Amino acid sequence: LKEKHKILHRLLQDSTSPVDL
Amino acid sequence: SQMADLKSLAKHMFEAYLKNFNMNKTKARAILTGKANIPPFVIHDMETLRLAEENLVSKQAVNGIQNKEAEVRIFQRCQCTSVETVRELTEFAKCIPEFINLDLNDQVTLLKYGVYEAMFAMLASIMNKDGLLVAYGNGFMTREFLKSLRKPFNEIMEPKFEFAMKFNALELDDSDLSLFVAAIILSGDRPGLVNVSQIEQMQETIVQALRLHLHSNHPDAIYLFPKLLQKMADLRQLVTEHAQLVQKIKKTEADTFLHPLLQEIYRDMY
Repeated sequence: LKEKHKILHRLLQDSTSPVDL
Repeated sequence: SQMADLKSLAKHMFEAYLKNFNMNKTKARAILTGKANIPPFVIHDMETLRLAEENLVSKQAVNGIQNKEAEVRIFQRCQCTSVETVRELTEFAKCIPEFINLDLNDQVTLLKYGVYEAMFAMLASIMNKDGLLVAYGNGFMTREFLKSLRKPFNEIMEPKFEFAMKFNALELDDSDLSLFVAAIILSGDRPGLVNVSQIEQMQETIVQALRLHLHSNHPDAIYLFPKLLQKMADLRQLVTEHAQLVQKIKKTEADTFLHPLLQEIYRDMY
């Protein structure tokens, strides 16, 4: 499941991770 | 001592809510009731939309949408706000006791299914019967303008307004909402969860804190707690319909682009 939700997973692991708008 | 623990949990979730969400109901109501220093700029037609785009949203400019039609531009900007709120909700979820100790797959599942329900519950805070706040409270887009957009874009917001009017009648404040949002996230019946009983136990604790908090915060509203549980079911229906509409827009509107984070959330959702 983590593999299919890479960005959600990244947000959970690292709050400073940027998500481009 | 159990009651003291629940009170302390309610306080903790309220603080996490205020810390992690840029907008909240107190701020929104101050703006909507004219108590803010600068009233929001009202977007009610294509001309005021253009003016708002030129003056209000430079900080959240989205690449390559300037020349697209108004409906598509609004849709893309809604997505930006959604992505930002998913990020805020993720940080808020991490503040729920034990959440970060859950299996990582379960954390992903709870967010995948919970973020839109939480988002639509919180969206009510920035809505009144005539419209909603946009651009961090600097703008107010009218409900009539949203209804005047072409199909299918005019169908996106109206169900959220209908939900919001009934939800706002319950007169929850931010402290109530913080526990309500946490309870939504901790739903033990999301598809594919591994440690269901652990999540159910966590939700039970949050729901107990919510019940106790409502009792002291709204002593005269005796049916508020069961009404709120019903709202959780209504939100699921609202999200199901929203996800179907987004899929329809994705298929039929070649000019629209779905943000990768939202694509992840919608994929195989319902």
